[in-house]
Amino acid sequence: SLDPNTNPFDLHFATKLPKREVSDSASAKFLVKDEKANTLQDELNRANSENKKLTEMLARVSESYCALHKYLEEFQSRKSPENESFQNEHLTRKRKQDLDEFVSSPIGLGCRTTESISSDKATVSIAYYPADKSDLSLTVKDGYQWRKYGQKITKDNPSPRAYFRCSFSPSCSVKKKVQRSAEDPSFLVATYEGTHNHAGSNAGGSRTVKLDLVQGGLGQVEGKKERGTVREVLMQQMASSLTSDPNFTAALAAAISGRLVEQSRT
Amino acid sequence: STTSALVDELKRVNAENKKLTEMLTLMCDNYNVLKNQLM
Repeated sequence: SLDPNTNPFDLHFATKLPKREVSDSASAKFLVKDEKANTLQDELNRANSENKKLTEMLARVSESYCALHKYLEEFQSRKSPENESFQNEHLTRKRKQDLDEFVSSPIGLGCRTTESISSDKATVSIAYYPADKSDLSLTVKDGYQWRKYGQKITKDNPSPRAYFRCSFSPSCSVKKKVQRSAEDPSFLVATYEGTHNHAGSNAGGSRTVKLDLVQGGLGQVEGKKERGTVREVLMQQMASSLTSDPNFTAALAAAISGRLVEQSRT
Repeated sequence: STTSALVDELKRVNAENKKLTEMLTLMCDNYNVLKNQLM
């Protein structure tokens, strides 16, 4: 729309040129974009600096935690350990799990390895021992010698829970917890953590039903040494045929874990 | 594209910071539990 007769030397020539609205707004956009990029870059630098500080702090706290944990373990192994309750009382399962996940995470500077965690988990098993209700000793004859190192009352069960270490400790790190069953007080429930690295004394004097938690099924039925009557043999045969039935095994495992109780309530 | 790349990077670093903060909180909690055990 510029008039071809317009004098370019006219002082007002510039005003007669068509307005460059498009290019002006593009330039403004560039400026705004540039400002935004600068702001983002600043924010990114700040976040990166915070990230670095957090990582350093985490490394320091992890080191302190590991040192303290090691110290506590030594303390526990030397002295009789009311501190055992640390694992059971003060740290909830969820938090323990979080912590395990953390120490084995690539960021975490953990003091335990993933292998040790998984191997710990892989060797947890539960055994049930028939016991006289009047017997308050919480000792079970499972073929191994144990040293009791603690006892406590739990919220879910009126009977106390006793803690034992293998008598070969510290060379054998197996531990067990024994408590009278809340569902059936005529049984003692022993939870074993770890596997013995030595032979037992084979002093089993009572019948046990052992559940391997990893397999989730019935492990083995151990009998009395002096089994010999026809009735005993028949009972053993019945037990072994039942345990080979996967439906029975599943039902038993469900009953023990309390699922059947829950189902009957709903 | 630079801006969107910056935004993406910022999101990633912020998410990592959040995770680090959570871990630090958890670690401090557990450290204090251990410390209380020894006191």
